[in-house]
Amino acid sequence: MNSRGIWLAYLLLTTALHVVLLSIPFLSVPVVWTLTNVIHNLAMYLFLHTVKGTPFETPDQGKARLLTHWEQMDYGVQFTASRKFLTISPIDTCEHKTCYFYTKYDTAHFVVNTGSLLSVLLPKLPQFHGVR
Amino acid sequence: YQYVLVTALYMLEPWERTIFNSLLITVAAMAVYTCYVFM
Amino acid sequence: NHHASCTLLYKKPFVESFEETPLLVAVLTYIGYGILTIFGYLRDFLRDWKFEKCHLAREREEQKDFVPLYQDFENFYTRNLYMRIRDNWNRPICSIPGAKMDLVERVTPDYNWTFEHTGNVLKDVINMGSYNYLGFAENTGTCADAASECTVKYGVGVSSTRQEIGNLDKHEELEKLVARFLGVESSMAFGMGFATNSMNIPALTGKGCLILSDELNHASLVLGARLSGSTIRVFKHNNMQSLEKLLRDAIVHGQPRTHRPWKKILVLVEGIYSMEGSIVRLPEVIALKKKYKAYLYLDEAHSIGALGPRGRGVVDYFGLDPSDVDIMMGTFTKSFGAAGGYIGGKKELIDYLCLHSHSAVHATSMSPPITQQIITSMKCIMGEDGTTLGEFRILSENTTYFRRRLHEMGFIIYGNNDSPVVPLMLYMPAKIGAFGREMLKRNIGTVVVGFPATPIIESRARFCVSAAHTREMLDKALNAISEVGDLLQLKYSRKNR
Repeated sequence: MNSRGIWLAYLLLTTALHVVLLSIPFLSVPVVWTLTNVIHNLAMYLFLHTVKGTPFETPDQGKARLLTHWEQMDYGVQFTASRKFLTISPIDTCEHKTCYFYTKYDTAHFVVNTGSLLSVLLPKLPQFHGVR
Repeated sequence: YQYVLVTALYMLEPWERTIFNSLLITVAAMAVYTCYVFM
Repeated sequence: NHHASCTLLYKKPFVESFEETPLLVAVLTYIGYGILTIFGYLRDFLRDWKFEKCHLAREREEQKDFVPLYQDFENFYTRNLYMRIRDNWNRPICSIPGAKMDLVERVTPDYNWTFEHTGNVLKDVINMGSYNYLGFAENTGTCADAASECTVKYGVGVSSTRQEIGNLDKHEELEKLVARFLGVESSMAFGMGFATNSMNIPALTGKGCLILSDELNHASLVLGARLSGSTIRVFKHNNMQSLEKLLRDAIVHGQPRTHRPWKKILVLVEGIYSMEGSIVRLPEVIALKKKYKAYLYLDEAHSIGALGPRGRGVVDYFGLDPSDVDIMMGTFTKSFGAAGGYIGGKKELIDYLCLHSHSAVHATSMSPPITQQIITSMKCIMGEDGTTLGEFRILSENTTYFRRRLHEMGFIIYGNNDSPVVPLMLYMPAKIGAFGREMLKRNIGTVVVGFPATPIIESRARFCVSAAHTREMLDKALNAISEVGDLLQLKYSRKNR
């Protein structure tokens, strides 16, 4: 997650997801934003906090097999640049753009977005490192 | 050929390429339609 | 970034370049891997629900309740990415891996899940992939004759270890010759290159010792370091500031918790890094080891025979004193057309290894014909075979020419200007497969490498130049590379040509 251009690729893919959803004629703008947020957080939860191990064989005698991607990043060191970036980006997507603004402060959207945001924020806390 | 290489479709089987291309064309068509409606 | 060091330690300019990946290419590479991953999940879904036949080995239904034999996710890349382009790897050859070789043609009816041989042979494919730096991979000439005589006299296998009856006069002769070749007091030969590292490092260090290892060291060094039980710290590739910082910390703070001083500090480096094409900054490493009283283990698997005006490896290349390196290790695979490895150094070190090395105690010793092949080729390099053949096997000229032409064409080439390993950057996953296939269409055999053997945005083709390549062969290969480079749009370099 530190290599060159991966943060930019991540932002572009999120933006592309939003544009694709925005192109669906029968979806309203609030729904599109909430869908963007929920799909983004769902994918992030799946890839960073659910799938364990590595998609290829590693020479570490299976040490990484029981760790999620988030726990393997930067060899488990907390508060690295990548971790900060991946923590801030869902907050930024959710709080400043969807919940407070585009969904016109609608309660239902707020609950859905906040629940989805928490599902990707809590596993990122250092207290939850390695917790099952 | 460049499109197939850059999107890595080069490594997919024909039916997978068909899926990807039809998805891409659908999204593009919807985007054009929505832009038209929006404009 | 372009490293050019001309400090006092270096007798000639040390020029190494690792041009950065263009940002657009990096983003497109991630997107390509993202698309392949999504389709990989789709294929796994179809296999799980039996829509698609699964060609992979799996447990039977009755075994489902036992502990899984196959880590499903760990083979995800193999199943869904590697399989799609694996016709580029493990190509069967039916000749010697010399400057030219003959490939067995094979076809696949099911997208590389199975292969069938058509019976045809692709003749005279120019071999840009094998490690054959000095061109000793031959089945004719003095080496082959000597090896066949030795086979008749000694037989092929030695079914005992060096400590028992597997110690032949041939081995003694080889070890004396290697010691002279390296310019050290004594040496010891082992039947396997990988084992030379993984079995001897545990004999040299143990608990309470510290190993400082380059981050791109070979798997055999990593395994040997882990088996030894020492504490391992990794420094950035060929980065002397990072190494010095680790050395300082090790001296100042000592062992964790007890802060006792380390019993030994062993620095592990390689002469040539075969995936990067870089050459170790040996003068600086030796200066650091002297300053901090550490030991130096130099793995010359690729540099022995391939570097230096007399072919004595990276020590010869920098014009240094071999006694400055505590443990000289190397293999006979890449430059001598043989197999196996050696360790050279002080007599007491070698005597100690003879008693304590796992390979000396348990492994059967080197096969006599291979020993003879090494003796003959090494004498040829040293000029002791009465001919000047060794002097005519010039590799550096081919290397310099090959690298310069690729730079001029606009490719991004990694590594040192004098390194015979030439990584040409491909980046995108599809271009890995396309490059290998297009080059084979043009009768050039190349090696391509991708994630996870390299960083995800640094897939590459790796050329190994040989002294056996003639200028015509190199020009033919370069023209084909340029043609394929235009076809696949691989000329990414932004440096002035």
